[in-house]
Amino acid sequence: YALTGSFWKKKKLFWWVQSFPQSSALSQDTVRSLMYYALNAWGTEVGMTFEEAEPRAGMEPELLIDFARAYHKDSYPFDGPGGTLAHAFFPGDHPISGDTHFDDEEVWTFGASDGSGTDLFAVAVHEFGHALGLAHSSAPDSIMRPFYQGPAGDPSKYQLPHDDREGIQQLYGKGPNLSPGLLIHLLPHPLLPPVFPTILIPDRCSGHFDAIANIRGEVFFFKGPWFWRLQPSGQLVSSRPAKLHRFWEGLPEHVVTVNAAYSRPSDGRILLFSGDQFWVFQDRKLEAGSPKLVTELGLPPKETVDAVFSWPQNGKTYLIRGEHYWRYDEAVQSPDPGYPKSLNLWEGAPSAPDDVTIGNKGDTFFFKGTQYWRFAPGSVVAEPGSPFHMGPDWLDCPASAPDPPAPRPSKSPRVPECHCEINQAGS
Amino acid sequence: ALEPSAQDVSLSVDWLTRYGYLPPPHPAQAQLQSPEQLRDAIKIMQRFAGLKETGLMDEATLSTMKKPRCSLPDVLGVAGLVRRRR
Repeated sequence: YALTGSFWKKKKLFWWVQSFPQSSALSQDTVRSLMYYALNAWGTEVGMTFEEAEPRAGMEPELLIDFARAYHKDSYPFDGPGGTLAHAFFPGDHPISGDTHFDDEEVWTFGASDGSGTDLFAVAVHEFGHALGLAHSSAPDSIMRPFYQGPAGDPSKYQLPHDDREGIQQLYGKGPNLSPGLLIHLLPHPLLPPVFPTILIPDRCSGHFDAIANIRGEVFFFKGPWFWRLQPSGQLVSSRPAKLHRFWEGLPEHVVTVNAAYSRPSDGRILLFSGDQFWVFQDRKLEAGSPKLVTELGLPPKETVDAVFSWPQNGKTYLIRGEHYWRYDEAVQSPDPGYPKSLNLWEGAPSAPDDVTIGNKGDTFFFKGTQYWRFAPGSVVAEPGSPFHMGPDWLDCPASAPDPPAPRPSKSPRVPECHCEINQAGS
Repeated sequence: ALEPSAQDVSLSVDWLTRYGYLPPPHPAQAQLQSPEQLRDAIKIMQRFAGLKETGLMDEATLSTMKKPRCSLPDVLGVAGLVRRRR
């Protein structure tokens, strides 16, 4: 973390939303509630309180919040949608100190996970960090990173990342050791209680993906009805996952998990496997004739697929299940005889991998849990040092992300699972 | 690797200046940026953003510069910034 060198000398500050977004779908009450929770995310850690108070003669709130466009009489003009999102002024005695400005031309949203806007709560937490005296941090998991990182989750349960907690406590000391939920109840509330939709978004840093595939140079990471995309440059398209069904047009709604996926080199079609079936896409659109059964690729009836990939060395498709694999010849469109064979052909590879994919330089990658194994192009021996951690190398996650306490059970044998999703109405 | 376009270089220098990696231009004189100074600024930016430190305006660096972000600089004036090492 980095400190600006300035901080407030009092532990109670006043705030006020002076202007609201002009064309956002968020109501004024939701905006106020988000500000309230964003401020208290910091207050919780240091025992500071924030009270909503209208400006009046002789008393102006320290933190005045505005949604402004373009040049708005400070040194940081806004630039329309994208680019700069917001800024705040560090603590001090100047009238503008502590004030926080959001670009009114952004599409401000809350809880939207489909990339349709910018999450106001996440940006507000970041900006209030500045308003309280923190500068930008380079720590990968810090809310004070200068780059927008997507929604920050449920505001009433939000807790600052470790780096930011240490930073703010360096300035103001530690607050009483209360859980955020409890403290929220003790703090003065905005005039109207907030109503927030609850949307559960999986954590990409915890690994355990259902499927991973290299599709036209981009690596897709599937988890439940969500997926992330990693560009060839190594940058995530967004830290927020996209919804499976909004992207893959025609994929039936009941398919909520993709077990394996790959791009067929012969014709560029993309195959998504779920259960004992697979769906064939041309670009994002489902092709007629889907779904097909995995028996067409040589697997026994009712069998499922853990991983699938096309090996550039021979152009054949490998389908992995548990500790065995089948081989399919794309050229003659029939399974090769003599399979399944043992997966130990790939020396060092894990059994029942989450998926296998080929990198843009021809390496083969086996993924399982939070780890990956690299095989040099054409090699079937894992590179020394394998397995490596996926999070920092692929998904912009901190190197220190702890592994989950217990690995998810192997995909085989598969047992019927219940898939739950909470919709916006909370039902 | 492809050379970045002149427009990308220009936008990048503007970006690096705006966010504190390059000093602001002197108001009274035209100021040329030396290649070394620019490379060092890019390296600091890459380190800050968690990118590979190449000192070049590569694809990952340009893509990061195009990300939505906070308007405040990453590198504040020396006097106003206290960094602490854990």
